[in-house]
Amino acid sequence: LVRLAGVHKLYGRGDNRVRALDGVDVGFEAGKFTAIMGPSGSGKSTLLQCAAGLDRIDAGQVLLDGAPLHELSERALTELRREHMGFVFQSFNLIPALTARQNVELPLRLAEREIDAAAIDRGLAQVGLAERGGHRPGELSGGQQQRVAIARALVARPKVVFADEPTGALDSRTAREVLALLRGVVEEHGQTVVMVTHDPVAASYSQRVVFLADGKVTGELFEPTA
Amino acid sequence: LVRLAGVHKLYGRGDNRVRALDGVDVGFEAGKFTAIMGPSGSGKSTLLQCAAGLDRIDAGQVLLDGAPLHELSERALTELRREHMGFVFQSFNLIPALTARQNVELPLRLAEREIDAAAIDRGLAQVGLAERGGHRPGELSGGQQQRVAIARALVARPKVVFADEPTGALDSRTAREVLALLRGVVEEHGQTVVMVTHDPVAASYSQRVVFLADGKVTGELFEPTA
Ligand SMILES: Nc1ncnc2c1ncn2[C@@H]1O[C@H](COP(=O)(O)OP(=O)(O)OP(=O)(O)O)[C@@H](O)[C@H]1O
Ligand SMILES: Nc1ncnc2c1ncn2[C@@H]1O[C@H](COP(=O)(O)OP(=O)(O)OP(=O)(O)O)[C@@H](O)[C@H]1O
Ligand SMILES: [Mg+2]
Ligand SMILES: [Mg+2]
Repeated sequence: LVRLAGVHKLYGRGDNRVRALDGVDVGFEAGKFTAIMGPSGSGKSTLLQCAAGLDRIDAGQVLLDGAPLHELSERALTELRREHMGFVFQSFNLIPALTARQNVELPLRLAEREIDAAAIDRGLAQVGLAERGGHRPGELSGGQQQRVAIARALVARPKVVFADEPTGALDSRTAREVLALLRGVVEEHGQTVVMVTHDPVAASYSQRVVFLADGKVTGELFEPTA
Repeated sequence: LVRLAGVHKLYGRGDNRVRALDGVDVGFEAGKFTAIMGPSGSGKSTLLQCAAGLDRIDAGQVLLDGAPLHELSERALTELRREHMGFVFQSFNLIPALTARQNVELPLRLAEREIDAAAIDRGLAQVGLAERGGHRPGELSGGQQQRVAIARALVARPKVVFADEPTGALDSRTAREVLALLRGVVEEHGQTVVMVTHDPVAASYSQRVVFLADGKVTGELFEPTA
């Protein structure tokens, strides 16, 4: 479904130049749950952003169903993301002025799709926030905000969900509920999930773990157990 | 050093009213390392904000060395926080327009204390970011930003450090380095650390764990092991 071939990504210029991705070759199959692990600063978020077409790459190719993303116009790329991708950002990126419910509805509004109030209720309930739909992000705890971001990424049933440390702000019991939810969309709806995590328990919910260090893939593990 | 006696904290009005703290009695002794654990939304961040005088309480008292915080003026409270407290926020709260180095210097500037460039270098090196002092928060990964926030909270050697999930964005190796640093300021400099965490490994670095649920202290554990 998504493939990165020889991808390089550089930030900054001259002295401050940082090579975030250093020739990454990795593929993510449709209907599979993959985890990405690696030290802080190793390029995990950058890999996710490039795979979703949110960041321009400097060399190599990113292919979605065989078609190279970098040949698409900005408009076509945005269209594609709206139709087929869900994203949980490491810093949540919720809209402060909107309520939790409105934040969850946003992907459907942007894709000009019908908003089914019952589906939004279910989405909030699945992450344990049925009662809090009317609160804005500033009125929610860190973990509650993260769960709103997860509900938002899932609501439009995207082909592929990119999740950047989706359980980072959650206690272990709440985290297991969210991980079971992500595993569920893979097993029951055949969606694809690519999740960055530092937590070995979270990684154990995936079917494959890819390890990253200094912008390179250094290994992978199939059917991990915690 | 810091005591909360019968503390209640409510947010919102009418239907949306949320009771974040529901009669909390807890003390933090000088020179000790205490962890606070509990489910997402149970009141951990609120407890930390109220203990540091960053949030007004609705009932009860917060005492610092026996003196009630709520009797102090806003100015005196700010003065006290600048002199004696360090804070690592759950969402880092770095100033985007300042470099990592300038963010770390900020507590010293605000307290109108002399800035020792070597101390700032040491602070950044202790969290593994000696090379990144010239980068702004937007040019750093999630875990790197969190480490800048930790260096900032420690630089002025405050009597008490409040840290809200300081290893939430870190891989296990980097997290252990940060936890050893926090344990070090307690054992070597006699400072007090109060840390909210979801991670049992992080809690095992503390000398006591306080458990919170639905805004109430439900138990405590001394000398926890992972
Ligand atoms: N401004 C606000 N308005 C309404 N409710 C609020 C506000 N701030 C916090 N709350 C609520 O108070 C409760 C406690 O929040 P707090 O941030 O202390 O939780 P927490 O234990 O830190 O959770 P987490 O582990 O998710 O960070 C939560 O239910 C939260 O939604
Ligand atoms: N705009 C930027 N300018 C300069 N360097 C950057 C920029 N964005 C990211 N980087 C650097 O690229 C490297 C990879 O960053 P990335 O955010 O992908 O790491 P990560 O693996 O997600 O780390 P973490 O676990 O801390 O979130 C880091 O060294 C980071 O500082
Ligand atoms: Mg990251
Ligand atoms: Mg919190």
